[in-house]
Amino acid sequence: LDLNTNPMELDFSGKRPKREEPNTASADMEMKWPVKAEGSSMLKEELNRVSTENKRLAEMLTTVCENYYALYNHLDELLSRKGTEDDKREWSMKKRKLDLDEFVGCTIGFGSGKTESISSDEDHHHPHPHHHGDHCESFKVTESIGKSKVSTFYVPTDISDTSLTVKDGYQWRKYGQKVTRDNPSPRAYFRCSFAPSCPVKKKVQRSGENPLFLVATYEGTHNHPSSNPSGGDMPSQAGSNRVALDVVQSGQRPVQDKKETTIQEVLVQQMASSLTKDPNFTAALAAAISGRFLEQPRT
Amino acid sequence: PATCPLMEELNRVSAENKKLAEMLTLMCENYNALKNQLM
Repeated sequence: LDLNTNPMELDFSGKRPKREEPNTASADMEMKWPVKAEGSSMLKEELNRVSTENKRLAEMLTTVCENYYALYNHLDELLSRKGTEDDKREWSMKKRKLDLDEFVGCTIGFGSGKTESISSDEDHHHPHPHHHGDHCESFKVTESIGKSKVSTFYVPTDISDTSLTVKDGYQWRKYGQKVTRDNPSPRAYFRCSFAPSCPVKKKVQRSGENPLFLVATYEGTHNHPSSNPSGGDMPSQAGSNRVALDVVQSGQRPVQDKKETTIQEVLVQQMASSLTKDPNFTAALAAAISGRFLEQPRT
Repeated sequence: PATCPLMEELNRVSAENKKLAEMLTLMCENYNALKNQLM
């Protein structure tokens, strides 16, 4: 370290201590040593304090995100099960709005120009934007989203989960995964299962800032409804639909059979009634029967 | 100017703190908005 270096000259104006530091070239070396040591100690203390606060904020954020997604899924499930068609339609519209506005909004804090680099050149994507030293980039995310329809979601995940899977209600086909020297965190690339008719692509990567989150970046907008709106288990839903269909069909079949039987009975009764009223038919029938009686003793 | 690792680290963690705080605020707002919809 250069002993003449004044650490307060670096960019840290927000946290600059009020203490006056000797920053002129005429300052005495004997004065600088204790100031330097004291400054270093203060820095360490400040770093510890900020790091503790950072950890606490990350924990709070994880909790809030978990609660948010739990509430979101609960509401989604509740409406998909018990909601009327109007409720479902309204929720579907609100969900789209939530997806577009609120999730995108919540990513601004962590965005840091990531989506901007994705929209232009993915290979230059940097996992640790704060290492660039330019933190102002994060606020350009909204603009880039508006232009290229790129949205980023931060999804809480288990630290041990390496599958890079984000359950978002749509079905995806994975078409690649890569790691580069400048971006050592593996990222997976997905296309919507309706591709090529649906152009949406998704990239999933663990957050560089907070490994408790997966960063899912979506490019484009789906041109079809989600395959599983509740985000739950598809087979069980399909199964429940089948059961409902079976109940309806099994309830309809006996009614239809009964109707057909009734119609046939009425037709037979009408026919019998009309025949018995016809004298020719009665005579022919009597002759036939009597003839049969007369024939029997002969045989 | 020569770099000071401690100061750089402090700058980095502070910037991250700021982002976390902003994101937390937004998520809280989103959560409350969703809760109001449920009510």
